[in-house]
Amino acid sequence: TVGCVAVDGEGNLAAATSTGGLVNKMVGRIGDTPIIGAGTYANKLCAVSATGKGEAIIRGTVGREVAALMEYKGLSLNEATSYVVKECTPKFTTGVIAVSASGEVAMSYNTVGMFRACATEDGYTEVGIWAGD
Amino acid sequence: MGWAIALHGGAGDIPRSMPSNRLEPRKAALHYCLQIGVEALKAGRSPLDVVELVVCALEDNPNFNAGKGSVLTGKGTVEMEACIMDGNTKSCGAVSGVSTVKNAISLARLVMEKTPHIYLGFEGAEEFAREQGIEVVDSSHFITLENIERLKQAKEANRVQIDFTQPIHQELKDGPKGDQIG
Repeated sequence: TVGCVAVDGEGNLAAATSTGGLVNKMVGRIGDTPIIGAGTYANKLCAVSATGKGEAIIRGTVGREVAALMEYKGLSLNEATSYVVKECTPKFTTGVIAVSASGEVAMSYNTVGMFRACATEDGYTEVGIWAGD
Repeated sequence: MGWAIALHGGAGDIPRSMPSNRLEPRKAALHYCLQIGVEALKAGRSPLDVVELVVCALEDNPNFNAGKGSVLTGKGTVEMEACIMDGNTKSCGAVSGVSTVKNAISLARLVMEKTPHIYLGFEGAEEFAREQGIEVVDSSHFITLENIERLKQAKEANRVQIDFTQPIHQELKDGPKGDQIG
């Protein structure tokens, strides 16, 4: 799976995700990527793209859950993504990238690794695969 | 706080022992795709344009599981999915089961912008792609030798598996449960 989330200087948000699915999946299987609120979600607070085991991500409504925690519980983007990845999906199933309207970036996963990269207007850049990269 | 962008190329049981000839092209692609997005944001492109642009670049890279390089179904075919969403309006578009559309994410955007619907799948999505004149290719375009081998390994292990997971690590003794767990 691949994905990208972006916010501009005016707080406009967008999310996109694309995938081939799972190796050896059944013909006709639908994963989380095209399911709004699961593998892909964006509103006025945040934009989210997920990767991992689609069935777990759908059950966790991962994308919408991040937005709901920000909207109703007042969590920051990082707090919301960390909570969803740690508490709402089984271990070794989920990776999430997200940005908020205020320009925060979050990249969280409970798998061994996630191919990921981010950048912000203030000059921060990160490219990594495993924890500690 | 200004603009920001994040991208991913998949998650899973990525071995730290991944050989450099497999690792370095993926790291280079992450840098390249990030740069595409950063430049587009700096140029004032909308976030919707930026995420489509970056995902197209990731789809075109055979090292990631989307577009060229998509993993294979149990029958050795390609069935790709994509989705795009605008935060301001909650407009969105999604496609599933496409096998000849070069960039599924661009088809998803057309679903969002050119139909009264949110989600098209399989034959309907393919038919819509042709109506819209979006670039299509033979499905062999998406299939790599690496993914043929991965399918073979997954079948031998009787598993379905997520991106980059090594089949031998997750083999179960009691049958094809794979990702039906959760």
